[in-house]
Amino acid sequence: IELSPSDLEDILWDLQVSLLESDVAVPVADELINRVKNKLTGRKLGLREDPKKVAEAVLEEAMREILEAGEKVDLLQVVKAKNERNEPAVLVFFGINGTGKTTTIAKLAKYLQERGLRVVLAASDTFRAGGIEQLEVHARRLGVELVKQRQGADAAAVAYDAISHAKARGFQVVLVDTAGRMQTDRDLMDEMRKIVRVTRPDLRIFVGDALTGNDAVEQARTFNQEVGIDGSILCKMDADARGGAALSITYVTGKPILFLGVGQGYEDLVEFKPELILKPLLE
Amino acid sequence: KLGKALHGALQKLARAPHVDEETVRELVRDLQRALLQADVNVQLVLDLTRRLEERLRKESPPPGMSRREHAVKLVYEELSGLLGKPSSFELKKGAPTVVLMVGLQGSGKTTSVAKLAYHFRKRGLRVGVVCADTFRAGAYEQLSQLGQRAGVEVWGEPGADDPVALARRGVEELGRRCDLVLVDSAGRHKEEKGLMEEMRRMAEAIGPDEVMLVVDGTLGQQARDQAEAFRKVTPLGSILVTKLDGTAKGGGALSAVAATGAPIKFIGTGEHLEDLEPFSPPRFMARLLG
Ligand SMILES: Nc1nc2c(ncn2[C@@H]2O[C@H](COP(=O)(O)OP(=O)(O)OP(=O)(O)O)[C@@H](O)[C@H]2O)c(=O)[nH]1
Ligand SMILES: Nc1nc2c(ncn2[C@@H]2O[C@H](COP(=O)(O)OP(=O)(O)OP(=O)(O)O)[C@@H](O)[C@H]2O)c(=O)[nH]1
Ligand SMILES: [Mg+2]
Ligand SMILES: [Mg+2]
Repeated sequence: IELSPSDLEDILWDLQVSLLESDVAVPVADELINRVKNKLTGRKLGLREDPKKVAEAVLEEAMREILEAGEKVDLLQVVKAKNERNEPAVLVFFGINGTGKTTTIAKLAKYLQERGLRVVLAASDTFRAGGIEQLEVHARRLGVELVKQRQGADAAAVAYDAISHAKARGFQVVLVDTAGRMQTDRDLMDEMRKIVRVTRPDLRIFVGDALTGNDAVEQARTFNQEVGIDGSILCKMDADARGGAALSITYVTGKPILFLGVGQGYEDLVEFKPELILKPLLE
Repeated sequence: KLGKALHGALQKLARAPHVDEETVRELVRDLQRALLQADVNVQLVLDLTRRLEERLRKESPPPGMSRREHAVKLVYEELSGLLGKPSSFELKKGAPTVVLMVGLQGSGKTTSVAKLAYHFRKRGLRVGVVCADTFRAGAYEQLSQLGQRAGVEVWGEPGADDPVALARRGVEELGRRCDLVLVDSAGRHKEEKGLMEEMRRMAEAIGPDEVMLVVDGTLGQQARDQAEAFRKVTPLGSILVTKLDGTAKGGGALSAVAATGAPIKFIGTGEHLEDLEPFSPPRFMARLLG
């Protein structure tokens, strides 16, 4: 039997609502529903098949396609390749205010240390009150080297300093923390471009908040256009986030999610797998 | 004054040869899309647009009002209904006013505490702030630097591990010489049961005149459930929406108001101390609608 157009519309509408309720941005949800519609139109269903279940399976497939569309990025592999050329890998983290950049850097430092890599942190948030001190506390607790200057110093200069230090002392990875910034702020986006130009990073990492709604598309698109994104990290997934932002960001950038932040502790960082998003999203 | 998206939708209505089912449905669909892209809670949007469609169909414009003007009026009524009664921040007479700031991680509490302190200090009040966030690395340094810039006294106990006792001590001490005491607390979300309980104990210990929920302007569909969870732990006096200087429309905040009944009193529009504005419903709505 074939689904009638009106039955299909009803099923698609329900799926669209659940996508939107899971924080998949409106245009991304539209795209997903269109793909499901194309796959289901004219499709014959077995007598025993539940059309709703079939549609959900097709939707899951469409979501997986988006999440796996980007080229694969293996962070450890990127580091290894750079180290083989006797150079430290440079990772620069950016995103809007309060998404979890500084905390993520601390978690990643621990993650890398546990894999035998020596890490240097660059305190390139030279603007925000307590920006340097926050990273300093994490560095001390983890026994990680930190390169800093005073508040108000040039962010790119601090990062460059950290990279020189890493090269001189044989450190394998440099993690560059930057100040939060709205993607609409001209001057701050210029500064970010300067940091990237000066540090020539191996990975430009966008850090987003999993609780963000439709703005995730705006942030990801503009940072990608203005700075370039090689991969993203989505924090605060433990806050009952449905993870729609992961789809929005991946769809807009074509680059993969590398990790998910799942708490405030140093251990709360997990390597990204589509299942981690697909499960809560379709709940 | 209306947002672009709604303006466009109403233009279509105005140009339509007659207002029929299809025109109304199209207006409602456009409005729905605008509200969803603004992060307003999905169920809220569906309920609102269902009600609106019904009213547009049933109610005829009063004499002298065009079909289009009537539609605008109904849309505005329905949306303002979501915002609840406008309400401004009230200071207590004869005793220090104590405000406890709570909210999700990274929403902008610490920065907003400093902005509020600066705002009221400029108006001649003696303001003190308490750093009751004993968890976050560098929390005291952050508030201390901001407080200094704002010209207010900062109470903090770096190294202390009981935030509730610290909050009580800070409020008691600053209350002796301040008209307004603002208490900054650690970020928390509804799944962190221990932290939600800590917030309950903190409110109980300091007896605030107002508990202000700080909501990130970029917050999506989780706004409603998170705000509700906060309200269940402690009554909320008001909401402060941050980061509206970016591209986010703040629909999440609207959902938080609808879920808690707490009015929005201030908005944050940047990282500097001056970037605080008292809430203006028409401006917020215009931004929300595109
Ligand atoms: N629950 C939870 N909280 C997180 C997570 N990641 C970060 N946080 C918290 O979010 C808040 C903000 O984190 P930061 O690391 O300061 O964020 P940031 O992006 O560096 O902020 P700015 O530098 O001010 O732009 C802190 O309270 C963190 O503990 C996460 O995965 N889960
Ligand atoms: N652009 C912009 N940034 C803001 C605004 N309010 C706060 N911020 C920034 O957002 C980031 C987080 O602000 P905080 O005050 O540290 O947030 P918080 O809620 O205290 O964070 P936790 O204590 O970790 O939960 C900082 O980079 C602030 O400068 C705002 O209105 N606009
Ligand atoms: Mg930071
Ligand atoms: Mg804080």
